[in-house]
Amino acid sequence: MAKITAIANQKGGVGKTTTAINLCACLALAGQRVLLVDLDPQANSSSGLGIFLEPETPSLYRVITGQCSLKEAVMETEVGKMHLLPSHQDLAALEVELVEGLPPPERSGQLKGMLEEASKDYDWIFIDCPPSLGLLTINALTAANSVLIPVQTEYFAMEGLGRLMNTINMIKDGLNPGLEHEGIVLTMTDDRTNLSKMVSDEVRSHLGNLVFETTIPRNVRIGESPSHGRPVVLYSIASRGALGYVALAEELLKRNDGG
Amino acid sequence: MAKITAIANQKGGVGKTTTAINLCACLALAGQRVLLVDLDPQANSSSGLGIFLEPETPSLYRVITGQCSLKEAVMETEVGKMHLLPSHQDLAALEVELVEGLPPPERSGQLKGMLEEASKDYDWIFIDCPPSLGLLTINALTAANSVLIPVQTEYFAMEGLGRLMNTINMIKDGLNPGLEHEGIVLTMTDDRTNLSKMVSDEVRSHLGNLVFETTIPRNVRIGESPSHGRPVVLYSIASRGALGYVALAEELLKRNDGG
Ligand SMILES: Nc1ncnc2c1ncn2[C@@H]1O[C@H](COP(=O)(O)OP(=O)(O)OP(=O)(O)O)[C@@H](O)[C@H]1O
Ligand SMILES: Nc1ncnc2c1ncn2[C@@H]1O[C@H](COP(=O)(O)OP(=O)(O)OP(=O)(O)O)[C@@H](O)[C@H]1O
Ligand SMILES: [Mg+2]
Ligand SMILES: [Mg+2]
Repeated sequence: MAKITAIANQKGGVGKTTTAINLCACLALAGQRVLLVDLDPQANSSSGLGIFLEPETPSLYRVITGQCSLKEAVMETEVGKMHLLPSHQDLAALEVELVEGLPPPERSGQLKGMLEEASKDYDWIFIDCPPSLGLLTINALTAANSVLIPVQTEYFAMEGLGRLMNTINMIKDGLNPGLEHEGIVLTMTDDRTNLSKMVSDEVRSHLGNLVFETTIPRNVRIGESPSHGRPVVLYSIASRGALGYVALAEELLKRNDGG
Repeated sequence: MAKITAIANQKGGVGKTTTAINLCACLALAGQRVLLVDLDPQANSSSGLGIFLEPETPSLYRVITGQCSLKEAVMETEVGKMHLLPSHQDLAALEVELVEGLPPPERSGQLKGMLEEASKDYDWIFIDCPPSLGLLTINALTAANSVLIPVQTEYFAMEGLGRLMNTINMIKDGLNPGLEHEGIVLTMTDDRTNLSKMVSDEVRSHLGNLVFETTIPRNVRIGESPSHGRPVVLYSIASRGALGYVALAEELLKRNDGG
């Protein structure tokens, strides 16, 4: 049975997709069978891996709406044990269709039902969420066993954290009592600025052990890698960015195996 | 009659709120009567100006749903001629309520109707949009005379531009034939990296004169200013960030007055 982890934060540009792609790649290189689900209509997890879907081809949207099977849509990536369930901008239509077509509890549980089929083939399934707390993210939080929250070390990202924690608690009290925190990852850290240090200190003092010890530094190789369609560990293995995600994958495995 | 400009980009974290707050502040210091409308449930335009609404107080959501008047909700800011129509996270409920309550054309026109009342009191109305192409942003593009697009000089932000331009063209062909481009602003530029230069060159070569000559450099004072609840021109006037937004406001006025 795969563990399902949603990577979520309604604040835009905090490193959700970057963390999704690079953490999955590092876990797969460490031997885990990993599926990355691109639940954002921007389809950045797909394009960041060099995958651009033609319209009318199998995609997450077509799987959720029953137009093709999960197996038809899942694709291999350059990293052997890492697969991708790609998206196309057609996913943008799903939220309105779910609201118009289904009552509240059903409209939140569509992704969960869909992922059950994939669960036996993977050790871990990650869901890259869009920058919102709308129905797509609610579907992810309902399907997930845990939620991983990337937090950019900036003021607005820190400020939005409280609201996200409340939403997670609401889901835990209702739609998904099994939802746990996987942890909080500080991203785009910069030791040269007081702002980054202030936010890091503040988040750690409020959330203690929930915050991973590993932080991901701002590193231009990370920003360059999606234009080459590859995770940063394949694009620039010795970079501080790649080493950051390698360390994060190790810490994540340690937290899960107790190993 | 006020000019209405939407500040939009579905890519998260590209500098929509930062541009909204700081451009409005600079235009107001230059003598324009400006209203900033916070159309994002994150309410970052509000918090970035030090305004945190209590629940049940006048907000954009309560104005749009007819629970209070626009005049009751609009607030003054530290900059004399700059007013804010603030938001609270209650705005997150609006998208679903519009879908469940109104047919397609009406659900897109709610903001336009609401802003007509404000038009006579201001020279310029700016709308800070959320990171999505959902109903809130569609309402903004339907109400607006023009759209200003901040583009962070990063790969994913560049890649999403095509989709945003298509959406704008669709609105222009249907809901709002008068919608024009105000321009594209390159944000968080960094002369030290090839990535930033590559993206800047690419965007300029594709979109030519649509792109403002003024670019906004990555500058830590910009990131610090919202934690002080003030626009960067008030927080750190001599910083490269503040000077960037002063220059942008000048170029915007020149493009509009032909002056
Ligand atoms: N550690 C880092 N160092 C440098 N650049 C980074 C880093 N992490 C992410 N980036 C860049 O910052 C931008 C935002 O990251 P990303 O797109 O992963 O965030 P996101 O939360 O998925 O955004 P959205 O809210 O739009 O989905 C991207 O251009 C990415 O390449
Ligand atoms: N030129 C700049 N230099 C340094 N930091 C910046 C700059 N512009 C924006 N920032 C910071 O980058 C982050 C993203 O900017 P901002 O929140 O304005 O983007 P946004 O597009 O409004 O995000 P969202 O999609 O979540 O609404 C913020 O923490 C902001 O303070
Ligand atoms: Mg993303
Ligand atoms: Mg914003």
